[in-house]
Amino acid sequence: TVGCVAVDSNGRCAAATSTGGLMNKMSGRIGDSPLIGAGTYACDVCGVSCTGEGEAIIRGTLARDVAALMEYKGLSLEGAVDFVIKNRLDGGGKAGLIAVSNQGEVACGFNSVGMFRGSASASQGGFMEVGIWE
Amino acid sequence: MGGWAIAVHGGAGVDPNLPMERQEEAKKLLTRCLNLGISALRTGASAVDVVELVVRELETDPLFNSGRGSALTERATVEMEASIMDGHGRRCGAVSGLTKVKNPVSLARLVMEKSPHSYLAFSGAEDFAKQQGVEMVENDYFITEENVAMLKLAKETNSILFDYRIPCSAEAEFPIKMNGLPISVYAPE
Repeated sequence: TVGCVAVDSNGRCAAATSTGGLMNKMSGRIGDSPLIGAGTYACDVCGVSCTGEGEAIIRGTLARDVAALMEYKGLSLEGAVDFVIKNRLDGGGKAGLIAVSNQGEVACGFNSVGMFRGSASASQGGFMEVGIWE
Repeated sequence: MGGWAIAVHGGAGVDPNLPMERQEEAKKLLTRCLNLGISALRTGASAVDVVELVVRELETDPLFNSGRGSALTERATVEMEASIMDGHGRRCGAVSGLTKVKNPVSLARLVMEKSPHSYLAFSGAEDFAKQQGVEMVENDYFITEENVAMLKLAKETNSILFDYRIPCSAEAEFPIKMNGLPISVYAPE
């Protein structure tokens, strides 16, 4: 799975996710990536793209929950990402996500062994990071 | 307003044994894609244009599990899916079950902008792709030798379970389980 989230200089957020799914999957299987609210979501406050165990991400509506926690509970982007990773992946689901807020913040969270395929982020303030996270 | 920002991911791999050279390749590709997105944002591109641009680039490279390089189904074919969402107005588009569309994320964008719907799948999605004149390729284009070998391994090891590959050496070292099965049986996604 690959994904990108961005906020532009007008504070508008967007998210995109694309995948081939899982090796040896049943033909016709649909994962979280195309499901708005599960693997991908964007609204006025943030943009989110997920990766990992699709069935768990669907059950946890991970991407939408990050936005909902910011909208309804007033959490920061990082707080919302942490909360979702810790509390919404019940049942042992393994996943990771990247997110940006309309304020230009970037956050990443995962409970899988690592993001061994890597992730990268940057912001207008000069921050830039590329890494394999574990 | 806090200025622009961007993040890119290549998948939450669960294989701790992913060779170092593959990790380096992944870093290089992610850096290139990140720089592509940064350049676009600096020139005033909209967030939705940027995420499509970056994901197209990732789909085109066979290193990651999307577009060319996608994981294979039990039938040894590729079925891809993608979505895109513009936070401004909560517009969205999604596609599933694509076998011939070169860049699924761009078809998802067309669903968002040129169709009255949010989500198209399988033959309906590919009919729409033809109507819109998007680039189509044969399914073979997406299949890599590495993924054919991985599928063979998965089938040899377990013909009943789906969505998994065979346990590798990581099993003993990482006894973490996912859905009741050792995490090592999952293909690195």
